[in-house]
Amino acid sequence: MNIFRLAGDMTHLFSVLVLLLKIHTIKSCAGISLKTQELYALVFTTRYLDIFTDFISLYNTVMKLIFLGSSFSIVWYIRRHKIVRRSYDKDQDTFRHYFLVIPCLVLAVFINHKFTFKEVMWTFSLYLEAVAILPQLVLLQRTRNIDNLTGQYVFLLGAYRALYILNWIYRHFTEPHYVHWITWIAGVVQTLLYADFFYYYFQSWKNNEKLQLPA
Amino acid sequence: APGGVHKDEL
Repeated sequence: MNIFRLAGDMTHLFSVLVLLLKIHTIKSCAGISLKTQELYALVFTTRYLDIFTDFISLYNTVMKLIFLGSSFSIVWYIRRHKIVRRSYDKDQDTFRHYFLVIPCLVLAVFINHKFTFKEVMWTFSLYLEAVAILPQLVLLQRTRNIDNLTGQYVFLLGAYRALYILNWIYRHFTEPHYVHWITWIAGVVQTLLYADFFYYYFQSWKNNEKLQLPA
Repeated sequence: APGGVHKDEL
């Protein structure tokens, strides 16, 4: 464990807790894409298939349970909670899951480290995580207004993966044979997808104005 | 860690 990875995990944890707390306290999911949340639940499910078979550390297991629990809770709130679901804007959140799931699945079948079910699922989860934010970014551009909690949520999500890239660089130099180019590429693609959001987020923060994404 | 080093990451 290095400081970059710990900071990345804490940022990631903080982002899902911010979102869960927001939905739980104001009982609203305005501006939140259910599609992205469902994709994240799928990412964690396919990423953590080994949660009960390979024990790595208490930290690792606890964090996996928190990520699984929070992502499914958020999906439950938006789908089932009698008050929250009313604020879900299904007419705007129309990004089709399978446009992202199918290509990631096909890619994982052809490009992976080892052709086993768990390894293909793990690779699929990496590819899917890289693009899972797209429905959320599309929704933000459509609704054009970003309440700052949602803005912070997306910012933290992007920051976590950027910190992971630093972690991979650090491990590459400190650990022999630590080369996993699939993880690297998926992580860099994911962070680049946030780049334009980061730009507008930083501009709005610098000019102290409301965050507006160009249409 | 099983399946290579990266499996110890979240």
